[in-house]
Amino acid sequence: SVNPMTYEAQFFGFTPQTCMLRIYIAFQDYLFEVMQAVEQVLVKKLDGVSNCDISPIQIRKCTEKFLGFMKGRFDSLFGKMEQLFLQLILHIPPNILLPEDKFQELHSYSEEQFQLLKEEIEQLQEKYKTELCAKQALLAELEEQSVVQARLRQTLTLFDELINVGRHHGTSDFRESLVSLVQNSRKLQDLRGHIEREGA
Amino acid sequence: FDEIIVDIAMKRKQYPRKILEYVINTIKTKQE
Amino acid sequence: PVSRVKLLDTMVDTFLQKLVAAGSFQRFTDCYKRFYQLQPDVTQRVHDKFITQLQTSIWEEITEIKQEGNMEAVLNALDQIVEEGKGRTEPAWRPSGVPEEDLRSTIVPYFLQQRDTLRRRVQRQEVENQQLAEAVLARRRQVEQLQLQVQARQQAWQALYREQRELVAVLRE
Repeated sequence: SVNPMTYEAQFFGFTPQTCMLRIYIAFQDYLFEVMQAVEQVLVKKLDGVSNCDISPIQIRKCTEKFLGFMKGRFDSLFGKMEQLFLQLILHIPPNILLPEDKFQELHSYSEEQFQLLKEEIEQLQEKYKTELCAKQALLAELEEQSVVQARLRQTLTLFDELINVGRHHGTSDFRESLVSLVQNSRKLQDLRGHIEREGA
Repeated sequence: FDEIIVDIAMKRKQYPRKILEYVINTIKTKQE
Repeated sequence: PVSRVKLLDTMVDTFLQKLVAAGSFQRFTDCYKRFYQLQPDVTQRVHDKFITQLQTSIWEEITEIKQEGNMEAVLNALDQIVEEGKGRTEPAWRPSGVPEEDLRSTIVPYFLQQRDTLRRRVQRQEVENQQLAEAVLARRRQVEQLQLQVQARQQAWQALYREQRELVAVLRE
């Protein structure tokens, strides 16, 4: 079973195994290249030796023998190094959380809780709208009340002015003066009536 | 397989942040 | 703790030492026996060169890998993260494989923030509306008062008006 090391890939941006494969292939290429260079040098050296009975084929066989051994050791050593790399270097310990996931530990919310939270937000939004409407209505009523109060005060002022007018023309209390006027006129009427009877 | 792993891992790394940007913008717009 | 970069160098160094040990001169001459018998000095020099070149190539590769992916900085950053998290022992969270589920926790803090902001706003608005409502009620009372006053004045004037009418009637007579 392959451990995809996805969490490590999330951190490194590549899978550790790929990284190791890349290193393995590079190292192996170098081993082959160096071996090839060794063989070329040896063959070239042989060219310079007169009546030499070692053929390039024989050199090639020697190279294959040495490389075969080296490759075996290389794979074994690299395998061990790879294990150590994957365990100690390109590895995120199980108790470690990457910074971008720090929320996961702070808020582990179930689906139900999440739904509840969203519903609560919806309700709060509605409630807020309602409150804002209430505010508008209250402000509107205050505005209206100001107008009504002004109108009523205006009416009261009107009445006051009427009284003032009355007062301005010598009648201190308009109502009293009107009453006294009515009484005086009744007296006049009685007086006139009396005079007329006397005259008759 | 390797590409799939890296692709998923990169999405896990980047998408939450991107989605979060949209969520935050949505919340802000709603509030405005 | 040993830094990951140091560990890496140590492991590659160990790997190389063992590989070089495997490619010892003894084994080299075993394989190239006849050439060695023919030209021992050349064999020695070629073997030395082989070892040197192998080591140089491998270290160059490691250096390149370190530079290419900015590996040193990445490994040092991982060292830092591990150091900061060493206090905890239980296994940490890992992606569940259900994106919606994992995303929820990322989003929740912002939803909680939104909820708290809304709560505060609603609360503030409720208080403000409470004050406004009281103001409206007070004004209603004031308006009622004024209406009563106006009504009283109006009735007074109407009474006056009636009396005036009587007066006029009287005077006319």
